[in-house]
Amino acid sequence: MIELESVERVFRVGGEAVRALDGVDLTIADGEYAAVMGPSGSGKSTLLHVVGLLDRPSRGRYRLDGVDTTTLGEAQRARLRRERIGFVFQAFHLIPRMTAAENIELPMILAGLPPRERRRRVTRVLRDLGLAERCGHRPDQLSGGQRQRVAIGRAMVMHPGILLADEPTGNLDHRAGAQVMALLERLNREEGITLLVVTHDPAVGGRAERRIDMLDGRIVADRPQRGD
Amino acid sequence: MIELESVERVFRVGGEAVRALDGVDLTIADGEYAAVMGPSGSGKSTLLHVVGLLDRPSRGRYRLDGVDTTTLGEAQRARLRRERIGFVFQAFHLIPRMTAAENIELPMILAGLPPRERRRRVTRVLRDLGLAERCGHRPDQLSGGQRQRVAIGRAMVMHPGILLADEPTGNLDHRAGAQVMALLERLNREEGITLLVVTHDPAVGGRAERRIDMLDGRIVADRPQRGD
Ligand SMILES: Nc1ncnc2c1ncn2[C@@H]1O[C@H](COP(=O)(O)OP(=O)(O)OP(=O)(O)O)[C@@H](O)[C@H]1O
Ligand SMILES: Nc1ncnc2c1ncn2[C@@H]1O[C@H](COP(=O)(O)OP(=O)(O)OP(=O)(O)O)[C@@H](O)[C@H]1O
Ligand SMILES: [Mg+2]
Ligand SMILES: [Mg+2]
Repeated sequence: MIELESVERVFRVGGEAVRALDGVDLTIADGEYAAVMGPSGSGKSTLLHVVGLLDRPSRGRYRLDGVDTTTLGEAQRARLRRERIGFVFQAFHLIPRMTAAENIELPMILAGLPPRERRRRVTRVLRDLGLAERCGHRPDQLSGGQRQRVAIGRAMVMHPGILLADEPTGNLDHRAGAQVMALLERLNREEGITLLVVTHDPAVGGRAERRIDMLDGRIVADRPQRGD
Repeated sequence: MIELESVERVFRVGGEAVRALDGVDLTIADGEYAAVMGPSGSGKSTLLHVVGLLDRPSRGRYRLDGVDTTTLGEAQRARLRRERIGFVFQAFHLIPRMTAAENIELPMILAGLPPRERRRRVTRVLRDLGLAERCGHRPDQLSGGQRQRVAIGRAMVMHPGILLADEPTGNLDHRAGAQVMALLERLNREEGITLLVVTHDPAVGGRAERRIDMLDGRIVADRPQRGD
């Protein structure tokens, strides 16, 4: 369970304070599927980074599975992150010297999975994401949408308890975007992973069971929706 | 005028050949406004890079304003690029150590514009793109959509004869995306810049006067459309 309580995140630039998160209360139960939408600069990526233990609140509390994460040291946060969370970055952050297959394989190497199981999962993920023919390409030898799909594959491959996706379809055509969302939704449905998707695309946002809207660092709406 | 004739672009990876452009014929007259759409990996960015003199064809000809660019040396290509072409990259490619304002100012410094004119244009572009409050932020202190808008500002600020935009709204909400397209279209309408936009968003693609569809490195459709 994800519990944010009065969370603020203030950045200092020059003499100024930027209130990227300005008092966020949010509870997400295990297995939920929520979309976060809002204007550019409204705090969506900052929210996802705090939830994903990549950033800390300036004020307030973040309890993850009952543990107050603000009391944890860096090593514990890193371990929790590796074991519990998959993150698709808005800017992908792939390893430049590794191929598509190696980038997807990396979390499994860190988790100590045996080689045969790693190969099996990489093959499956590459195929599901339409990347099989590009498995040996490095990021600079891939299109923007192919890089995005590698980033998604890497986040999914360990079937993490929580999957956070920051604009996962922004560089994909409609069909590839729908394929990706179907894969993420299958993990949510069949394995109960908690799925939190930031998106600018209402067609993508409309698929979730819950819709969270942000504006100026705050949540201004948070309600169930049908999802398609 | 942009004239591509039987253009191919083949990448070699390991022992394999990737036919990113596989026989492209394309003529774009001065002042035209065209959208390029197609699936992820179909060759859109490669096409834009060839048109923008950032890449060379493996076969075929690219004539720009009557000059066969394949006969030009690197220095001449770089000069033509700087003087004639503005490019919005799919991955932005901002200078990490410069602020938003400095990134936008850079092409004008390279062109030798005087400081007062540079300041005037930067102020205007920042305001038009909704970035005034973030002018002093460096790229790592900006949201994804803010970085995208800085990349657009940098491409526009010299009012180049040709503006090439690779998925300029992929990280923007609908409203910010429409604002950006309105700015680019104003340059096309009022200054006669040739505008070529790659996009996955049919709402964006539908605004152009001409629609070019790509598939597997080829142009499979190329026709006028109403544009909105
Ligand atoms: N440097 C490279 N080396 C090898 N293959 C490449 C290279 N750059 C691109 N490719 C391949 O060429 C094809 C076309 O790439 P391109 O980037 O033009 O696609 P795109 O239409 O822009 O896709 P997207 O919509 O995902 O951005 C892709 O299949 C890609 O893997
Ligand atoms: N490291 C930082 N230092 C200073 N300001 C920052 C930093 N990171 C983000 N910001 C600011 O905080 C605000 C929220 O940023 P965030 O990246 O969360 O927005 P976003 O909703 O994801 O936007 P987008 O839709 O454009 O990706 C923005 O106005 C941004 O300029
Ligand atoms: Mg963001
Ligand atoms: Mg591309």
